[in-house]
Amino acid sequence: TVTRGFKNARLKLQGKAELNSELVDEALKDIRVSLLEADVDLGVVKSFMDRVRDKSLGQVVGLEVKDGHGKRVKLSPQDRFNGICHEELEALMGPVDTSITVQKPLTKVMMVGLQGSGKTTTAGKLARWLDGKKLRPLLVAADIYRPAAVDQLRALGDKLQMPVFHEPGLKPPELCEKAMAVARETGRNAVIFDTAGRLAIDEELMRELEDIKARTKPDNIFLVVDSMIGQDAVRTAAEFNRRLDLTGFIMTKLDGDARGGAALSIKEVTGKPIKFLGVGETLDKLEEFRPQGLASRILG
Amino acid sequence: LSGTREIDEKIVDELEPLLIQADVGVKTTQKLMDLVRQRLSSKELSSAEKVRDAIRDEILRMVSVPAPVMEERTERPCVVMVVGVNGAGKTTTIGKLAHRLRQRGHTVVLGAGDTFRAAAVEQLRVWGDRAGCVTVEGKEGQDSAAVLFDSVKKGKEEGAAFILGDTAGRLHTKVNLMEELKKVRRVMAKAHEGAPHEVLLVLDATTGQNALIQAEQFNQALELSGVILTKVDGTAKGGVIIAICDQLKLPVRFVGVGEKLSDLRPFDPAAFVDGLFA
Ligand SMILES: Nc1nc2c(ncn2[C@@H]2O[C@H](COP(=O)(O)OP(=O)(O)OP(=O)(O)O)[C@@H](O)[C@H]2O)c(=O)[nH]1
Ligand SMILES: Nc1nc2c(ncn2[C@@H]2O[C@H](COP(=O)(O)OP(=O)(O)OP(=O)(O)O)[C@@H](O)[C@H]2O)c(=O)[nH]1
Ligand SMILES: [Mg+2]
Ligand SMILES: [Mg+2]
Repeated sequence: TVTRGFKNARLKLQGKAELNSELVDEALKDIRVSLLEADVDLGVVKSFMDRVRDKSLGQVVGLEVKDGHGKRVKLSPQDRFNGICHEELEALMGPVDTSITVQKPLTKVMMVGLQGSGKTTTAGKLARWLDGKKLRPLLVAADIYRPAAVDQLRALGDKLQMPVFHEPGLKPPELCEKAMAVARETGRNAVIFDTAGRLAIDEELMRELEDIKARTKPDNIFLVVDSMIGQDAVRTAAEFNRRLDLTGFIMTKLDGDARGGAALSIKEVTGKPIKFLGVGETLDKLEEFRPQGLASRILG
Repeated sequence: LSGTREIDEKIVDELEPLLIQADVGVKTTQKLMDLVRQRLSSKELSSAEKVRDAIRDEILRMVSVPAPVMEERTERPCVVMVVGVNGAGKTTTIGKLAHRLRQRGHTVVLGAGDTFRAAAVEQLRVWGDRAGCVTVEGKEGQDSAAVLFDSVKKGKEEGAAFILGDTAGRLHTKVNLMEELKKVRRVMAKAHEGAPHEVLLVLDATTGQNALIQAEQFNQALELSGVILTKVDGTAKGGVIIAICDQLKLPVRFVGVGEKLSDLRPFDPAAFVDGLFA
């Protein structure tokens, strides 16, 4: 676990009078292994270590802090290193921004992501969420490729007693555009576009997403990411972000035991926040992102 | 002393990131480096080419786990149970596998064992129609085991050569769902002695280090006969299977290379190694 990595690192620094580069590099070795085993991106791990090293060695280690009794005590090199590690980890986590941008008269949410990441299920969860916020969402079945994708979204809509729009014969960009008109006509004030899963390297399908965005101008574009994703997370997130300027991420399947290090990486590399967490298969299993929860999970 | 020989640091700095970014994992990468250090002479350890070739050989050796060729299995019917976590590609892969078997002249029956997820049965039915096989659906209120029991029975009646059973996706951390899978396996054996002849874990190639835990857990519950690695047409390299093959001795049988019916290929160890170093 990353916690063990931090523990070993601390032990290596225990009793040392000052931080030198050898000591810091030794301590960082354990942390590196832990973060990589948690699926944090290699590049993110490297820059994390560089920042910790620079701060640790640039540090005037004769720092003083107040102890529990308000008495001034000198901070040991070990404590200072520890503090720097946690500062840098927190920086990778936050800041927290879980808002959905409400647009008048129509709030628009677009779900995008790789195949099987949980977009359709999460679209249903978000519909329930928005309903809870007193919005009246219309679900839009814009995946015209996957067998029974429309049936799947319709079934979720039925469960929620919420309308689902689909018109056979329309391409996804036209479909989404028409959905907005249908929403207004039927007194709905939010639309959630469920799109087909696709590879970030699929030029034609990525252009389809750009087309949907151009026509519907959604203020909320969420990349739905499977929390068990490995080193591919950054490649994928960076490309989706480059093409669509994402609003944020939704990490799914966090009810499993994947460490979810990808969450750190994609947030760090794109600068976009994690909005929600999918924590189960049923439509109530959606939570707002909280850094402490994810941090302690990545830390094992 | 062979123990004190080191691979040239410049070579390690080049090879290690390549393997880590391919999801090979830190421990397995370390193991590969250690094996190479022991195998090569100190002169060879300073040759980037020699080290790289040695690593390739080690990986090739690890992932070349012997396995029967699916379409050449002679049990009749040959019953295949397909399992894996949510969204890995099970239902789609069953369609592809059915198509592959049909192309080779076999009768195939599909069992719609996902009685849980919205439109799961409809999805399998579309694939069954495309591949030209009967899809056995459950009656209202039937659980997964009952549907797959019926599927095996029906397949036998139809004289099917292969019966492919779909199951609902599930996270290995859910004890009750893993127990359900064990029950499904037992019930399939009741429908036909010796069934299931194959229990295949479908694994998404984008999965990180959690893949090894998935494989361990599903293997422990069901005794897997192999892995199918999906979404290999993406940018993820699927390096996690090296540890799965090496530690669990599970063969990778097929790879999914797209979303069409024909997008399934038998696992080719050499092609896999080439892909890692591409
Ligand atoms: N355990 C768990 N399963 C989830 C979660 N979110 C989605 N799933 C499951 O993941 C699988 C895939 O979900 P979908 O909603 O079909 O994924 P998708 O992204 O729409 O898939 P494509 O449209 O094919 O790209 C289903 O079995 C869902 O029930 C989650 O938070 N936890
Ligand atoms: N690019 C690509 N996509 C794939 C591949 N295999 C499956 N998919 C896609 O992955 C998504 C999920 O596939 P499913 O067959 O529904 O996965 P599943 O494991 O049955 O999902 P659940 O039953 O919900 O657990 C679909 O969009 C498939 O088209 C593959 O080899 N390559
Ligand atoms: Mg979908
Ligand atoms: Mg399925």
